[in-house]
Amino acid sequence: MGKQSTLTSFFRPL
Amino acid sequence: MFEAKLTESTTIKRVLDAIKDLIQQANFDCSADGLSLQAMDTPHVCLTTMTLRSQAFEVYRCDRPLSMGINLSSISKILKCAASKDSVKIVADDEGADCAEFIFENESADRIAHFELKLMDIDSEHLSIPEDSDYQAIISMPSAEYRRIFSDLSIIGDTITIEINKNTACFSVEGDIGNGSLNLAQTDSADEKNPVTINVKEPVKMTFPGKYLNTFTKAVPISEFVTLCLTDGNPLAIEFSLPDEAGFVRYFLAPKIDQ
Repeated sequence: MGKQSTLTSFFRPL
Repeated sequence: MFEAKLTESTTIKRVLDAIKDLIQQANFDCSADGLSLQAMDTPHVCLTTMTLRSQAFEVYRCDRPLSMGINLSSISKILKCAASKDSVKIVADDEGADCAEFIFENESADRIAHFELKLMDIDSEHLSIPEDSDYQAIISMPSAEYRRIFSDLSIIGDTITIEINKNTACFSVEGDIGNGSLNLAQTDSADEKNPVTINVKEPVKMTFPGKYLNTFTKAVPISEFVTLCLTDGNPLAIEFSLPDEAGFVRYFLAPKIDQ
């Protein structure tokens, strides 16, 4: 079914 | 001094409806270009961004950039006091104001309501969001179609797979009671009243949480059309654009990944 990922690895703080 | 007036409250009411179920509080960043915000939900699964460009406003003045920390539930309560045809003026001092003023005026300008909203200090990080990413697949559809697909499928279960091949998008769901799927083909004619367009560089198949896809239907009143942009392994980007390039609401949703 897949594990829910999070966005922290995709969007970095400026 | 910050001053911004919308001809009708509907615009900001709709934008707030589209974001308030995902974000509890956020900094509204005001600059000469307009009003914008970005915020993640608590589990860091969804990033919501919103922009109302200065051209969306009848009057727009922002002498110095400022950030207004706002509780979304509180601003929604205040905006409920504006009739949809009322104009909305937002006024704030750009030197550390602790509240923002909201003025609602009816069409005949004989009923004027004043409200003050307390502002908050919100510690939030600005995230770098890649612009115009090179997506593998982009699908545009009427937003009413979007609402129908995801409100239907999310009733069946929370694991929704979007698979896009040449000219066809397949939305499928697996749930405890069973499963379901729906195929949507690109419409043939450019004259079609409710066109679906599918641009595929590479076929893509990804899985997302249906609860969020369904929550994004709150943005449907903003826009006649919605665009979904997918790249394998990356967040799904969903955009609802306001008419006349007045702004947009965008959602970025983290995929479910194979364990």
